[in-house]
Amino acid sequence: LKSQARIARFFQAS
Amino acid sequence: MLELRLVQGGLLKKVLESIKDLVNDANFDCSATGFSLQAMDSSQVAVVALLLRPEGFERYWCDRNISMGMNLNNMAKMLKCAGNDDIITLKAEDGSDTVTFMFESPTQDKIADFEMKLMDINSERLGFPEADYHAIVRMPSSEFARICKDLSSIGNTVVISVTKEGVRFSTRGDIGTANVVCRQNTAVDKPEEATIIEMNEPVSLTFGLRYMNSLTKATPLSNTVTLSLSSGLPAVVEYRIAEMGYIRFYLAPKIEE
Repeated sequence: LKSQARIARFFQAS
Repeated sequence: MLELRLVQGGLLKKVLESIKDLVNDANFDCSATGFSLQAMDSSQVAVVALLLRPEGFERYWCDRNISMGMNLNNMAKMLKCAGNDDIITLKAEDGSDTVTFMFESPTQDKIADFEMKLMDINSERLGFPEADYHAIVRMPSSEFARICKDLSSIGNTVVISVTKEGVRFSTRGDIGTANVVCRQNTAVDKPEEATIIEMNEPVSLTFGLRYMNSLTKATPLSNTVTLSLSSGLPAVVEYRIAEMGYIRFYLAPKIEE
């Protein structure tokens, strides 16, 4: 089962 | 104050058409680096990063860093009023809550100005991690758009796999399955027609076709598109804008639950 990842998890807010 | 004069005004029209359905509101930043935008789509699956470098403008004047919040649908509405061959100038006074778009016809016989209200947008700057991508595919942008469109009539998601064989785009839906394999092909008349695959290790990622189709609206900006893929990282789909910069889409993959 695949679910859609949210993009923010890949980026550190700076 | 800010004044940016872009002889190829059609280019800005194309930029807006390619992002207005993905992002509602965004800050355009103007600095010595260029005219740029970084925004997340409303469903938080994709990020758009645009850069138009100062060299691409006939006049590029901003005496300090300026951030202008714009509703992209409204901006697209205004830019639709410019002809494809028009020269577009953006102007903003210091502290003003409006931006003016000036459109000049190539023969200078028609000059129009449209003033648009700016908006306050709180947006975090995102830190893009440096990544070594498992595979980088460069292919004709029209071919990539065609594949995404074709597959979306069969299924909702696309699996993009890069192996020694080539790059495979697969989907599955109620009516059946579809696979399109593109092999490396450099024996072409024009360099932009080539498909070039650099693979460090095989990679396979799943993406929503709705998003893929949305970002292929940038196709008119470039003859080629570059897909950078790594397991567990967002894909980077880049359209280079000749001599000026790029528009990049970072698209989150679907992940195992």
